[in-house]
Amino acid sequence: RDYDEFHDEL
Amino acid sequence: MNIFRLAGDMTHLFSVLVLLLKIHTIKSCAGISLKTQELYAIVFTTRYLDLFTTYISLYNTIMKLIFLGSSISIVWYMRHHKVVRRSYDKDQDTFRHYLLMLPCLLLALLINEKFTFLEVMWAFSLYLEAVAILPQLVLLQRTRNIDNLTGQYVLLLGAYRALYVLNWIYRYFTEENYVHWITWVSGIVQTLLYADFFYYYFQSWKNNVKLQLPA
Repeated sequence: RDYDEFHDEL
Repeated sequence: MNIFRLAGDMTHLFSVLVLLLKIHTIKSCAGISLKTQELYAIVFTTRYLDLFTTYISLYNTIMKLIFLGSSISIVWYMRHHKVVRRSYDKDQDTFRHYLLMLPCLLLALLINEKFTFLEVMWAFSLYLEAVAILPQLVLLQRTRNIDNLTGQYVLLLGAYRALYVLNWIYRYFTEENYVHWITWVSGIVQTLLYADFFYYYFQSWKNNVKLQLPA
């Protein structure tokens, strides 16, 4: 899975 | 982005604004725990290291910069501003917050998405955020007569956490492969810590009396 898909929350 | 997530981010933003308002206009930080604010500054610095490596969206970048900047400036005000720092309840704010950091770091080294520097720091920030409110809750309990702004600050922070839980439930049912155990468990622990405060806050609001927590 992509990093930004996993870390899009603050 | 769903409505719960947006509302959660906005209540988080408002909580910071309420605190800055108190510090800037009233020049007071009475009832605010410096220990909690220092932990938040560490939480955001360790979580948003990806500002340098990944671009997610303009919204994401701006919000990260706001949370980083505000948390660091609040700590600066409480420590160094010549008027504000005098209102700090130093003798009451005695929680040994640095003791929370080591277990969080160990846990992050053991439980993370991937054993990389960024991911371990990310997990560390989630674990630390879960317990970062503790010094503030202890201080509130010791302070008689909690002022409105301090009460609203903690209420908004609690609302932000509760809305994030709703956001996760919503995403779990609407997105494929959306499973975040680390975020969920630490987020739920954090939300539960506020439950007690919420109870007394609504009691005092219902009875229209000033908020006082039992000793």
